[in-house]
Amino acid sequence: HFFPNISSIPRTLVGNGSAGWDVFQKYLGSHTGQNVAGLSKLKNYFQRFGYINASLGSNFTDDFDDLLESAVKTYQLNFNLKPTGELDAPTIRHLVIPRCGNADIVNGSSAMNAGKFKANSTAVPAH
Amino acid sequence: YSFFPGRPRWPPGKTELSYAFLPENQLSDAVKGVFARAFERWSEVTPLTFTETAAFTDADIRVGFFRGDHGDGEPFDGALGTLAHAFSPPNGRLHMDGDENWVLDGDFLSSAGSVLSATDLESVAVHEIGHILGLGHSSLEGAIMYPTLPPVTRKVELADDDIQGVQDLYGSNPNPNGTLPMLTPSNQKDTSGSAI
Repeated sequence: HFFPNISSIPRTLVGNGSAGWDVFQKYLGSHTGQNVAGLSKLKNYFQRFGYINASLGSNFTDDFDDLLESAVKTYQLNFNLKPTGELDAPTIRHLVIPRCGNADIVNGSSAMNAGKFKANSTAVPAH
Repeated sequence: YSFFPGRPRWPPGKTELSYAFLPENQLSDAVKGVFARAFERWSEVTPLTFTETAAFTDADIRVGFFRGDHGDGEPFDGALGTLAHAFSPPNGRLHMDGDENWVLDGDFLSSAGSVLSATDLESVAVHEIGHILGLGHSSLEGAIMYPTLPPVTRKVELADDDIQGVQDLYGSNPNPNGTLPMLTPSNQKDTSGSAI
């Protein structure tokens, strides 16, 4: 769909911003140890962008486990968010923003912030 | 800035890259013009030049708009979500999500926040061309290579981070048009002899 300018977008195509990953809003406040219905979808998201190793397959549980906590923490580092490992409001707000489909982490190595952080610290667990 | 693993780039000496649009998309001149501007932004800071060709299969860079699963293992997901993706050099495939509401003029000042599903075409094109040239994602929010782009947002100017990254791969433009010359070891002193 191409439009010369924003006012030429027909009302029928005017979205409310609830498409894409807005469904992740319901995981706000989730943290390690919980089981939240649908959380496996978030693991699929993190796997798609390299935060969870592809070799683990795609059949994830809805458990907020160490795997997810590590992915969240690495994501937070990459996007300059406080690395809490929890799905706090700033993290959820960022997760739902449309983005490039290319992965942030390729073959397990991140050249974004998290990779640099790991090079200087042992505080972030490696995948 | 970052690179793909192994730091792939277009071969040394290959500074003239051709690009073509998927014929089936039947893109208008206006859409093609947006891409031409996006390519120009990278050309201004590197020795690379980009020329459109009609020969899609022979082009170095092949731009196409696709919907859903389009056969490369990275299906698009409808409006919003993922907007586009591109492959590392010298693959040359640049894919845009055909389900997005692409806006050509990038003027969102009159939107009053009401059209939340509109995406600026040039902003995404500039980012994906960065991947085509070998750049990965950056953690600097002001960089073109930052992975996310909120709807109704325009970001088309290369940041210092983007320029340093692409010049790390290809060097600077030896003939910058109307811009200040890039610093090189031979011109890092002013006429008085003091270092800049």
